[in-house]
Amino acid sequence: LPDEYVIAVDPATIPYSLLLMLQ
Amino acid sequence: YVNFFTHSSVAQLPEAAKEFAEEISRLSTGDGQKVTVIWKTGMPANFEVILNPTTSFWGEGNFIRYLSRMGVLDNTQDTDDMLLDMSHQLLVLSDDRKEQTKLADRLMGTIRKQKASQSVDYTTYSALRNFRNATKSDKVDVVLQDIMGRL
Repeated sequence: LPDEYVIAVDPATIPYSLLLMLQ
Repeated sequence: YVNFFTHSSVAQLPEAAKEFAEEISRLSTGDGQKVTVIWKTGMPANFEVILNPTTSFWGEGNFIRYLSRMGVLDNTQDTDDMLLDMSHQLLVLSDDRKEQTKLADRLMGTIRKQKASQSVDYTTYSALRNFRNATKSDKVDVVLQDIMGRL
């Protein structure tokens, strides 16, 4: 696995999946 | 562990994005996998994963598929692919609210009928919550709550 994931996101849509991964 | 940056292409960060970053910061433990999110506009798609200077791929659903294949999330099943594609399409259809609403109904109908994997839950939750933000339609709320209840 990489040390870090860099994700570019258009703020018009929110990547809520990241939120679920932290819960 | 998630860090946020705002690229100069973003004139003003929408309220929903600010709230999202605050919520993530509250949940972040400060250790574990490092993720950097760069808010950026003008891209060919709304989500790009940059693995290294020469390798990147597009789409939140594809990121979830990638994590499944790397063993970070539960493995996706063949039947999940259709749901991941529908979730992706739901975001893409934002210019056509009528079609988008029809697809949201179909997606919700399908996930009620089959046992959802972790990958599908993450992806459909994100797509339906973005649909809710855009349309203010509360008909997705029950499904969002169901998914949260499963986690």
